[in-house]
Amino acid sequence: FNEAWKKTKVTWYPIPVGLGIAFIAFQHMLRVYVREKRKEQDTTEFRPIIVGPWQVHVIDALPLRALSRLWGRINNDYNLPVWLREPFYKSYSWLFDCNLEEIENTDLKSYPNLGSFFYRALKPDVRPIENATLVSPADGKVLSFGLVNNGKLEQVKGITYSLDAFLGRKEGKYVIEPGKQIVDVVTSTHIVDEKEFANVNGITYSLDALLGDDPVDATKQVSSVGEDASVQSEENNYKKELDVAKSVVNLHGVREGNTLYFCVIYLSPGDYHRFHSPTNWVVEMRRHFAGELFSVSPYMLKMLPDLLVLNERVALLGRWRYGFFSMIPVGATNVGSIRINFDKALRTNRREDLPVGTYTEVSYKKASKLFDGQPLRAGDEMGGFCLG
Amino acid sequence: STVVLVFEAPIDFKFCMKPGQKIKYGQKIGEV
Repeated sequence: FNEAWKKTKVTWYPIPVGLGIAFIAFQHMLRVYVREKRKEQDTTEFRPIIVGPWQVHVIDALPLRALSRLWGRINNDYNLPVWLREPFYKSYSWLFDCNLEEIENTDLKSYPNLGSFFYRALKPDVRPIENATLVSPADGKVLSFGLVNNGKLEQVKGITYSLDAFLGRKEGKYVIEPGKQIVDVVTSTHIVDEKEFANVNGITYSLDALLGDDPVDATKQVSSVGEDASVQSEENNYKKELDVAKSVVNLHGVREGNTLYFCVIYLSPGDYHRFHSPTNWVVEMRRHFAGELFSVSPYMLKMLPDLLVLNERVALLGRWRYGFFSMIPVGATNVGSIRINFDKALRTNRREDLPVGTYTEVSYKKASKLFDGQPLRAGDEMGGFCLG
Repeated sequence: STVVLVFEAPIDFKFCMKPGQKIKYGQKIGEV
């Protein structure tokens, strides 16, 4: 090496002028592109202002989404050796209080990794669906419930957040005022085209438009395509139950004699992580809110008042016999992936996701001609949370 | 993870559970 270093002859050549010009032009173009991209982000994306104690700011500084994806990759892509599976899952179950007697597949060695064990199915008879107006959509712990007062939900005692920020609203953008809490965060609407789904713009919607002027017409349409009569009759009864009086409703205006309620259920790591329909209802659209992936443990909820508004979530909006109905699975650091069985196009916790605080909206209007949405019965499996 | 329900119901709707209570899916949480 020393010899080569000393004895190799150095020859200098002039760089062609064209190449030099091309290099300078490339550098210039790159600089312009970066500047424009930053400008675009500054105008469309608002970084939420995190309000909370120092622990919250430390957690906020962590790349939670990247960590969540890494966690998912480790637990979903790499299989455990067969000899380790049983002791590992038993230790996990002991640590997080899982009931192994309830699971459908009791052969622990058949779960290749923690991801598959986490998304385990239960035996069909272990959770009877009670005959009630509203049943629990998931196993878990009731964190809070009550009335929505002036568009605000109480997350934990004394801490409220805005329904507009949680579910989105027509105007799309929220104004951040200096010194104001995060409840008024940011939402700019991104409408996407997804296969056969039609896009619906805005949050205020007319039931006339969704149900049609006369529900009977919808039945006639189905008859013309030749569906089985008995199925039709059953579906018509179901539809009758879900039909509400013709009126224009929105998320904030309820019909006379009604009011808005909310309920928050927390799923701990040992719980069964699939969720089911809490009643007979029709899902008309979903809004996928891009966001952070903070832990949603009760401890964190107390420290960070606007946690549920900040985190990535899928708002399923629709109607039931009493009017507006919505169900919102909210992701967390360990479970950033939300799966909806009737929406295969939905992908959450992606690297290339939308800017924080924005959402995509997809209509399920074409899922069923009769219901103008995706009909669900109480207890139907809707989807679940996966690791990462 | 968390599941939140927001819904419209008659004024006489009553929740039949307590904050902090453990619950299983399919169990009654409210009745009109």
